[in-house]
Amino acid sequence: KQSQSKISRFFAAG
Amino acid sequence: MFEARLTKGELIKKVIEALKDLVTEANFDISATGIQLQAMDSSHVSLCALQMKAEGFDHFRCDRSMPLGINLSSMSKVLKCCNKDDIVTLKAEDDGDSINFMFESKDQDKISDFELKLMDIDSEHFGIPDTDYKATVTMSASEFTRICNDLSILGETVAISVGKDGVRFSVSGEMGTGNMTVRDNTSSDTKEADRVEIDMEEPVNLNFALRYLKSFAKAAPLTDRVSLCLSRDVPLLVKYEIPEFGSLSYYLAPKIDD
Repeated sequence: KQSQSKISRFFAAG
Repeated sequence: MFEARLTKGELIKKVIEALKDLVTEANFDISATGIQLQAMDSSHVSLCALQMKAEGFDHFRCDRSMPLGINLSSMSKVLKCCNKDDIVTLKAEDDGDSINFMFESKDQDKISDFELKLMDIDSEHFGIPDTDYKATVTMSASEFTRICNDLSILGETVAISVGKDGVRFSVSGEMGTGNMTVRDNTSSDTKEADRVEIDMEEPVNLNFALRYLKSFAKAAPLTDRVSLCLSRDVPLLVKYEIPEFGSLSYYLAPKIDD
């Protein structure tokens, strides 16, 4: 089973 | 004072058409070097990054860097009044609360102007790391649009795998399954527009929601080519370079195993 990841998981807020 | 004039005004129209499905409102960050925009879709799955270089405009003046918060659906409606060959001028005062759009016909026989109210938008900015992608595919932008639209008939998720045989787009759904494989053809006599270049350091296989890719593909009218950059466990980068003007990049978070 797969789920959709969020973009914020990969990019640091800056 | 901010003022930007673009003879190929149609480019602005195409940029907004390529963003408005994903982003409802966004800050256009203007500075002396040009215009930048970074915005996520409402589900926070994808990120759009637009760069328009000051040199890409016929005239560009920006005395003070500032964000111009604009509702993209309103901007798209205003740009409907801009004809294909119109010259577009954007203007905003340093402390103003509106942006002005002027459309001039090529023969200067029709001039329209519109004013849109600016909005205060709290936007989260991300630092996008420089990634050394394991696989990069450069192909015809319209062909990529076609693949996304065709495969979405069968399912919602596409598996993109880059291997030594090329790049394979696979979908499976209740109706059945579908695969499209595109091969590197740089060694043949393929005309420039149909060239497929695959640069692979190691095989990559990732799953993505097709509906976002279909929205990204709305950028195809901006340019002939698109690049897909992939690495394991990082967002897919779909990049449209607009010659002498800038680029429109989209990042899409992959689907992951629970």
